[in-house]
Amino acid sequence: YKKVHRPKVKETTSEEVKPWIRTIYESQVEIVTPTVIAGVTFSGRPAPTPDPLEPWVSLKKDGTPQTIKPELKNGRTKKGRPEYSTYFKTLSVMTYSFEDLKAHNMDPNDVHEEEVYVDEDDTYISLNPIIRCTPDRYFYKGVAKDIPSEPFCTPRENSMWKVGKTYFVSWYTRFLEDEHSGEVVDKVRIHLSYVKEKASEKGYHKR
Amino acid sequence: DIPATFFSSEWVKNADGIYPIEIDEDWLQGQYERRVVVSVQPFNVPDDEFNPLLNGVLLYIMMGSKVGKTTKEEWALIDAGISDEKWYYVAITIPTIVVVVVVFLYFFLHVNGRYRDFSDVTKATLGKKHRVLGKISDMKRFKKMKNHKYDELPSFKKPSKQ
Repeated sequence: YKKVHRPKVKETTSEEVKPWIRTIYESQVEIVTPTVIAGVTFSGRPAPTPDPLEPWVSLKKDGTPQTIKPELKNGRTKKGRPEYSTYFKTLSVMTYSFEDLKAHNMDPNDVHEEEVYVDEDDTYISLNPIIRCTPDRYFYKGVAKDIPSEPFCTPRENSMWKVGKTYFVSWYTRFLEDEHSGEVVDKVRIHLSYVKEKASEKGYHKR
Repeated sequence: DIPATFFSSEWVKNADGIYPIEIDEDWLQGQYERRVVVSVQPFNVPDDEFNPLLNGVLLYIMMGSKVGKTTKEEWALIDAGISDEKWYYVAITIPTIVVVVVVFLYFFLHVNGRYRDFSDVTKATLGKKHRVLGKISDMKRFKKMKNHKYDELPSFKKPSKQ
């Protein structure tokens, strides 16, 4: 018998994470307390000057964090921060009359409709340094690998989570919408449940 | 309660889209590994209507690998003068026994060399190797076989020069 090895969380910096103050929604002052989970600092104070080569945190297939350092090669940034396209934007239709636009090629009785993507409120999202889950990062699960993993990006199916380690479950927030109102659900809960498995399905992993 | 659920987080903000989970040894219930499903329950779905397998991800939780390297505890024991030297005795004893047996066997064979006679065995073996087959026509197997005599093949007659 040997005791399970429980590695301690490595501290990447000697600096103590201290609370800091910020102003949100133009006038509201807020004290932000940074938290360190599995070596990742959440709600950390942003750098005074934004650095395009600032490291960011990705997630491995099993959900363990991995720091990515962007590189500048031949004038182009490689492994840069992820772009989320329009996954977290809201589509709204703007209606313009002739009086609004006064376009030279518009009929005075016409109404022009334009689709506009509205950015989400990133007041609190910007404090999360970990890559966000989007549908393009879904994987396929099942025997035939034909079932999308929605809403989860991590962990992948058949991942192995070991005792004492911290893993991040990530999901696409917009997947969880209210059926009636169509609005994104405000709160969620994560569950871990046992699954009864057949003898043939039992994993005989290296011990 | 959701059946077979052993961990449920508090209600968290969906906008975060991320939740850290540290694996507890108690969840294994004494087994080495267990198959589990991770699921996310929206606030508007009640417990009795929620099915974890609907959009869940199946994975394993397991004890983890054992570290076989010299650990801090082992160093502490060595410093305290407590050492486990069983492996050292085994590593020395086995080759020593092999060497002693080989040396004994060599002298035994050397001393008893003059009492050994394998000539009858070697003669029989050599006799088998140098067996004379004899004529084919004398062999029982080929006695009835009619072997055609060799006939000269027709040859091309070169026309004489005119």
